[in-house]
Amino acid sequence: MNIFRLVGDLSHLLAIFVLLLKIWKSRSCAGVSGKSQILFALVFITRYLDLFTNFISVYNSLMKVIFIASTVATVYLMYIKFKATYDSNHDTFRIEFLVVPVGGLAFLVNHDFTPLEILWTFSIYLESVAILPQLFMISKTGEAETITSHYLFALGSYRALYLLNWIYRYYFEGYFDLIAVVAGCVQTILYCDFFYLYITKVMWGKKLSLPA
Amino acid sequence: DYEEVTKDEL
Repeated sequence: MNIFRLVGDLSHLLAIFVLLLKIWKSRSCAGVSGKSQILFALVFITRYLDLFTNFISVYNSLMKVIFIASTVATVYLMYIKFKATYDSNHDTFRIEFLVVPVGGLAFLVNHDFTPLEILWTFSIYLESVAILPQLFMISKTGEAETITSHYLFALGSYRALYLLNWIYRYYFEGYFDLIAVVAGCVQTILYCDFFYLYITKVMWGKKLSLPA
Repeated sequence: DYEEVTKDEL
């Protein structure tokens, strides 16, 4: 474990709980893409299948349980409890256009052609594009609530910190996973546009609104 | 073949 990965995991945890609290407190999921949340739930479920078979550490197992439970809870709040506030008119990204190609790629490009490894690879590829429905929704509505932009900033920062973690592990541990690094780069690049808007606007107390 | 590296990352 290194500082980059620890701060990255905490940033990820923060993002998930900021969103969960926003929905729970405001009793509304306006401006939030339920499709992205479904994809994140799929990412965690397919990635943490080894939760019961492969014990790494208490931290590792605890975080896996928290990530799965909180993301499933978010999907539940959005599609069941506060369904009336779900903005389906703007959350129209066709996620099958993400899941199918990512599923095919996971079969073709992976480290080992075994079920667990292919599911892990699927999860890594899917996570890199899972935020697209959310970014697409913001581009359609033209703006995002400040709390939602904080959520996105923390979420985008987590994988950027993981990139630093992989640089650290490459030099100090000789650890390198090309699939995770490439997907992590794609994932972080997708946030660049948002990071720019966040730093130039939200940091100065303005609302995040995309240029119409 | 692929040496089994334990996936210790989240």
